Amino acid sequence: GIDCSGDSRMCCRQEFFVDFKEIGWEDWIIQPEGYHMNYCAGLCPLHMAGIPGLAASFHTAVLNLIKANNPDAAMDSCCVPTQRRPLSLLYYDRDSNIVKTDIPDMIVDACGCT
Amino acid sequence: APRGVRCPACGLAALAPTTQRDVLIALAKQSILSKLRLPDRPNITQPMPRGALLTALRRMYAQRTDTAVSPGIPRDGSTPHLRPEMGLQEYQILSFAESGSSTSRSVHLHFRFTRELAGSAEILQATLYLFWAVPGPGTHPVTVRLLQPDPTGLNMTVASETRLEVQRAGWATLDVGQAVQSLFGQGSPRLTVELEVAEDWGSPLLASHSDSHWPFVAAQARARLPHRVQRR
Repeated sequence: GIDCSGDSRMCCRQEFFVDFKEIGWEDWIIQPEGYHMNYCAGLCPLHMAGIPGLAASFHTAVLNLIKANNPDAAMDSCCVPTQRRPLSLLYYDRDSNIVKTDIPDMIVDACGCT
Repeated sequence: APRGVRCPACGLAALAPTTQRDVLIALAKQSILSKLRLPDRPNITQPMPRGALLTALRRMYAQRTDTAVSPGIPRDGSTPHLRPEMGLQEYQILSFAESGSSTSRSVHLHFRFTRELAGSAEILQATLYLFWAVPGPGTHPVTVRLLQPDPTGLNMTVASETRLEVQRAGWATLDVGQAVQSLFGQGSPRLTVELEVAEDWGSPLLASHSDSHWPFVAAQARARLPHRVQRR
């Protein structure tokens, strides 16, 4: 995966950090201090389509469905997450208990073209 | 998407930078709340004292404990590592006691469990942590009763009763997994623990004197399996 930089318009991972203090959530989320949300952006020319490891992804299935149901749909591919990891949270619930859990697939680590 | 047109996943790029930021933050909030099964962000009026939280976390992960009295959990009091099964989300829950009525010979503690989790998760293990404040040398008998509301919700019934011999001040653990598990099937999961002493201790617990000795229940839970649809 490639991280986005100013001069490239190709498919890349755009970093995006949500600071819990900034959105007023630091009172109920004890750890971490924020969420590295990240997302995928950029162009996917035909020659970049079909990055390995994406064959079984949800996105591939959706796009295949779009193509199957729409004969006019072209072969343009999309820039989507290819690697994700969980977000570990330590937080207060509504009963003031403290809960620790790992939410799967919340952080985008790498992007690629379908 | 038709040839030459932006692919469906790239709608975000068309937004102005400030709008894009707002959309992303709203998406992040919505995503976290829905994954935690919370309808809205919790409002925390009284956060736990830092000392109580740190002590509880330390005790939960400790390799050894001062006193291990319960059957069904390791003698060292540690929390066994449970392997995630079938990718189901797991939770570790710390519930701190709310003080209830007390007399010179008994103390009531209340533990309220997460309503959201009660509906969607099952308890794998739960341990009650108590810090004894022993009045003097010798052995001091204590009876620990786990009380649950009956089906009408009006009366309390004894789910289990354990007699302990306390010899010195320090942490003790008690397996309450079964009681918490059966509570999770109820609408308002609240566990009441009654501690009864033979003689007049004042209070068998040190909780009222120090945040670091606050009684708590440490539980491990796992998201329930979704209902399976069978196809012939």
